[in-house]
Amino acid sequence: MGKIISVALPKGGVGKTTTAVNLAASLAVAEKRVLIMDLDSSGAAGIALGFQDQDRTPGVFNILSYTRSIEQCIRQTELSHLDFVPMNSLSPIDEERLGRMSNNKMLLYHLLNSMKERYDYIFLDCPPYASGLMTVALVASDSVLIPAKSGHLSLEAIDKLFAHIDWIRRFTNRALCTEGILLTMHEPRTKVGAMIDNDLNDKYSGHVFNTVIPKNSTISESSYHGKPVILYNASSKGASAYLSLAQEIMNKNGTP
Amino acid sequence: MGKIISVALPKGGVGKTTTAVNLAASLAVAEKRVLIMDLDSSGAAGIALGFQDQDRTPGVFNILSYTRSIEQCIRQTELSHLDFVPMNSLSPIDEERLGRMSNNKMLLYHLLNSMKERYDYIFLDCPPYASGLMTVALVASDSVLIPAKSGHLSLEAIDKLFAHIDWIRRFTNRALCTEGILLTMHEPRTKVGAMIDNDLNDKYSGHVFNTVIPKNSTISESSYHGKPVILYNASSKGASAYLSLAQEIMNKNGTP
Ligand SMILES: Nc1ncnc2c1ncn2[C@@H]1O[C@H](COP(=O)(O)OP(=O)(O)OP(=O)(O)O)[C@@H](O)[C@H]1O
Ligand SMILES: Nc1ncnc2c1ncn2[C@@H]1O[C@H](COP(=O)(O)OP(=O)(O)OP(=O)(O)O)[C@@H](O)[C@H]1O
Ligand SMILES: [Mg+2]
Ligand SMILES: [Mg+2]
Repeated sequence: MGKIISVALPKGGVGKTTTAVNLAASLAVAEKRVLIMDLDSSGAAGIALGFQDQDRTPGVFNILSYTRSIEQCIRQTELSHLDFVPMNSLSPIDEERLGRMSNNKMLLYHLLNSMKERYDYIFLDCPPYASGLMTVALVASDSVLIPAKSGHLSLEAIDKLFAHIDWIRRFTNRALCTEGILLTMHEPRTKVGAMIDNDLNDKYSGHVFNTVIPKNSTISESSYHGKPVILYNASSKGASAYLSLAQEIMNKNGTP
Repeated sequence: MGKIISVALPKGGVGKTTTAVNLAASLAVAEKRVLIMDLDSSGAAGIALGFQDQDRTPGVFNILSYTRSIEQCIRQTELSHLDFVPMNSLSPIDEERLGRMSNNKMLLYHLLNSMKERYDYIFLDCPPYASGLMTVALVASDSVLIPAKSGHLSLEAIDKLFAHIDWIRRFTNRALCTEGILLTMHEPRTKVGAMIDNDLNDKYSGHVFNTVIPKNSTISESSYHGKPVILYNASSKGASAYLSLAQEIMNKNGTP
């Protein structure tokens, strides 16, 4: 019975897409059946998995506007256990349409629920803002995984996301919880950077994953080459960090 | 006669807020009258200028919902020539309201035009997506300054922004142009990073600023301390880079 996990934070460039792609890939390598869906019109998840512009149609925009079924949009990837639904490359007019369609918060709820029996994990790569498609994703999810860039101010964005989760719990009457907070792009820090991370660890102790993703050029190179880091360089620090995160999540969710 | 410049890219964490704040501050230090307006509900520009949550009301949300005039929302900063209009700290419900209000593309056009005689430069710090408030900002602007994170894939986002600018030029019949593309967070690069920057420089030669902003911990520390880097540490590499960008822009816009 699948678990739907949004990878989200209303702040840019903190490693949402990198985490969605590489965690999904690591779970697939551990033979879990995994689906990853790109909900960000920048299409970064598609690029990181080797999909060009033309391969991004049909995609999520077709599903949300009822011009295609989800089955018609699911793609296979280089990993046998990892499937992918891309976000179309959108014109400015379609971008505005998507914004208006996203006012319907229930847009993905029933659809993704119907997918739960086919997959062990469904990841939703969310856009970096706190309304629209991010709300649609959270309403459809069982939990939220929150990446936070190590050494950079994220507390305000995390507080905002927790308030958002509370609001959704109240109006949909559902048990939306947090999968955890993941420190990403960790590098040898300045004093200020260490203070920022300590503030986060203090305020949200109990939520923060043990695994910390290091800043590792292999990770950004692998998305340039359109591959999850575990396929690009399985022995790199980046690959082992995401494998360790996958293990932590499997333990949490009842798989040894 | 003021120039309205959107700082924008539909991609997260590329240095939009850092650039809007530090470029505005550098021009103010050169005795230009400057206004910076925060259009991103994450409120990062406010944090970087030392404004706490409670100081962010009244703000842009009040202006857009007609509950306050812009004059009632303008704040002074530590620099005599730099004024600031914060974005309110928004509840989830107000976040959704803001999304709906932003469907009106002309929302800021007349308002900002009426501000042009009071300032030499008005900067709009945009959110990291390609619709809603970003469209509102572009429709009200004379030009767009595009930050791009050195060594990381930005070409798709830049192409998307250029398509967005074209579309706006056509339906509003206005001469919206590009101020330029600014490489940010530049650090000693991997081979892949250098290739990515060369692709950008080739495709958009003529648009890319000569100034490149280096990755410099003083820059992220200064926003943690709520000050533009020129006030935090005027002799740092970060401060001199933004001063050099300010000079490049003043030359382009007819001031020696
Ligand atoms: N651990 C890491 N080491 C080095 N580079 C990284 C790491 N994680 C992510 N990056 C790079 O940092 C940039 C931002 O990462 P990513 O796109 O995953 O963030 P995001 O939160 O999804 O951004 P957005 O808000 O635009 O959706 C990308 O160029 C990515 O390749
Ligand atoms: N030149 C630099 N050197 C070091 N750190 C930097 C530099 N420029 C920006 N940063 C840091 O990188 C992070 C992202 O920068 P910034 O907030 O300006 O990006 P943004 O594009 O506005 O993000 P968003 O998409 O969320 O609006 C911040 O923590 C900032 O302090
Ligand atoms: Mg992303
Ligand atoms: Mg910003």
